[in-house]
Amino acid sequence: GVYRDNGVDRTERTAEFSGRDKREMQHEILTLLGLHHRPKPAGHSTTDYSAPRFMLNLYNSITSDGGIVDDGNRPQFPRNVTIENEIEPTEGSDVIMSFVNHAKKIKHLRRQRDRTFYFDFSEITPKETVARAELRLYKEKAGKWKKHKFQVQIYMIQQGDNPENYQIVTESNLTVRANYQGWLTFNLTNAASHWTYSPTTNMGLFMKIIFLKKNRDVKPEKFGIVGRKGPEYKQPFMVGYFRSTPELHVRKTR
Amino acid sequence: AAVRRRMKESAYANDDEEEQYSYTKALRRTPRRAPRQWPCQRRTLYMKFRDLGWQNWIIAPDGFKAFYCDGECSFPLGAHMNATNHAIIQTLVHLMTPYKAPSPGCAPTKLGSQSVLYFDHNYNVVLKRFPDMIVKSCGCH
Repeated sequence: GVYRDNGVDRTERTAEFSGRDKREMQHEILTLLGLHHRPKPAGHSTTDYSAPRFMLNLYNSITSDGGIVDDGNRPQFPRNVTIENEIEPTEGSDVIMSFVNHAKKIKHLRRQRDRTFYFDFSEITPKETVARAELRLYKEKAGKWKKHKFQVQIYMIQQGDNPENYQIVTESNLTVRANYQGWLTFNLTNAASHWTYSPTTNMGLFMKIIFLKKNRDVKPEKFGIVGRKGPEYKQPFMVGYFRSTPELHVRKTR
Repeated sequence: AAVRRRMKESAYANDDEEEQYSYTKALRRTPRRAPRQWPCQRRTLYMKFRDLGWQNWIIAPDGFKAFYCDGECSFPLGAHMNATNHAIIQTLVHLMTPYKAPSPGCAPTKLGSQSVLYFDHNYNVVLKRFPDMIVKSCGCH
């Protein structure tokens, strides 16, 4: 409905939309938001899953910092907002986006689902510049090895010489002790930029965990990396920080 | 009718719902000001996402104060909010040639941005800042 101040102390409803009016009004607001149509995500709760939780924390930090509604002078999201004591995520970005792992939907990644990741960048246009991107994995304490060091290596999967061959290229790595517990953050800015400019080259990511003392590969679950069987709020996800070019804000003629 | 209404109102004096009903009804009978009788000012328009049934994909905020500008920009402009020099000239030209030059209009002079957190089709979550979404102030242009 349409509500107006009644001139005294209340708001009263002065008109009600018909079904058609409602649809048109929704379309107007979606256009105002720069969206083509209304997203319909089913069954995802904000509080259950790791990515929405992270994003909501980020949103709350920004709003409490006074960045949610600005006076037009502030060019972008405020900088130096720290989430969970370890990252500075905003980086002056216009759009911050979390990506869910879709490895199970990709044929060549399906077999090793706890070692592989696929983040859908098809919605990202080349007009958006990747300021930063990171992969976030949750690690529990490993059952053994205690203070031994391990290297978690993230590779970008690329097409090989023929359609059935794949090759892996080092993207990021991190040395972690076996008894560490918490989120691990990997810099994937290079991969995200690559996928943004050339979406067809996105063939996913592959993870290896190397026991440095013996120089051998260990399984992610033994090292404590939470995989698909773990709790929803500890599932891996990716976060991208994008800067939009001014042209994006110009509304197209309908 | 007035007597009947008073009786009905006194009979339901303790009933909050009825009291609310008669209050609203009485307000409706009060003649409203004709539109655009007030000077140019910023007025509140609250956009509630739940009313649109969008709560399943917009995570935050619940809604936002969209605001809009409404009111008259009539001569003399001194009494009006944020009248620009251009508006004063425009008024004079309009007074001289009312059919050629339009009178100045009440429009936003300053805009702010609004951040929205929402799901997309792939269950990804987007935190996007929409510039120039919120009217911060209005004025005569």
